[in-house]
Amino acid sequence: CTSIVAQDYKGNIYHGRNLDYDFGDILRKITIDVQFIKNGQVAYRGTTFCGYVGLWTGQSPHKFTVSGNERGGGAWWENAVAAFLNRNYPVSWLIRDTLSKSEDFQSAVFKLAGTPIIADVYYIVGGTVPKEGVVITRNREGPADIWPLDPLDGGWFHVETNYDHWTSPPPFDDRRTPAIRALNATGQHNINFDTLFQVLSVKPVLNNYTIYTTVMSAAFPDKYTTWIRTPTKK
Amino acid sequence: SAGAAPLCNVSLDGDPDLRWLPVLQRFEPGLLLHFFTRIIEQTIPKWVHTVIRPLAAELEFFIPQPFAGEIQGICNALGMSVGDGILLSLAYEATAF
Repeated sequence: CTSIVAQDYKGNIYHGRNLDYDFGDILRKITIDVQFIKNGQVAYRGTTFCGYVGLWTGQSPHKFTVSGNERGGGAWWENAVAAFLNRNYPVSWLIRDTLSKSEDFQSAVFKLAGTPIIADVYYIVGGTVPKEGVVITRNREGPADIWPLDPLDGGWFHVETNYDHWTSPPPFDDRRTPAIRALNATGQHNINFDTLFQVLSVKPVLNNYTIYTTVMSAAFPDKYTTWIRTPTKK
Repeated sequence: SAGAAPLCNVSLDGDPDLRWLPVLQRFEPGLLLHFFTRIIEQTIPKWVHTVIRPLAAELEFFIPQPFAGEIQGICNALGMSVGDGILLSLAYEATAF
């Protein structure tokens, strides 16, 4: 997966993601955007697969956006089962629970960083005002690292793929460098929904495992868009 | 190339075990069941499958609402075992290792 959170020169926050996974022939056919309705209003929105009640991508309108990326390693299955029996959350349920209950960006970050979960993961969160963007590197019991945007010091975007940001990605799976190059070529003055989608369409950021691309911004909830991607024929 | 994902509504005001039915009705149930079986067979170790299935009877004890009710409702609608519904929810946790 690749997630990007970026701030434009006006202070708007944009958040985009590619979800990469096996079973593309199945998952592309059952990918859906879901509006969760409460009292006649859209309480939150997300992208999932029919039959899967968790969310890997979602938006609480006018509050925050969230995406989750796989973080490999960690424990083995015995521990996962034990964590489940200990009532730790599956990582995608925590995203949905956060979208349902958190009142703002700060409380969402707090909840996503501190709630015990079953497996390691990266949570990427975007807000509605300048500087509200963060990558949370999660262990099962709590945060391993919290990496906020730093637009005043040149850090107007963060790219998270599937490797800790303080390490180099392996050369055989470096989607981070091409994404950073594309973002720098785009520039902070030109980042918007369309250009973010274009960055997420650069190979190998977009690859044959990419199931869908979502672009979103919590301040502009109606712009939430998910595209199901078609792999290149070999 | 890319195509827009279909947009569905899920009412949180409805019972958890019924709220996904309108979404499920947009897909062919036999095809969904076939898809889910394939994903479970290829991601979940057989011994985990054996361990988790009996826990399905304790679903409400281990799984918070609304997830328990929603999984139950989806499984009822598709004629799938609740244990398999839980395992499908844990597909990431399985493959992340």
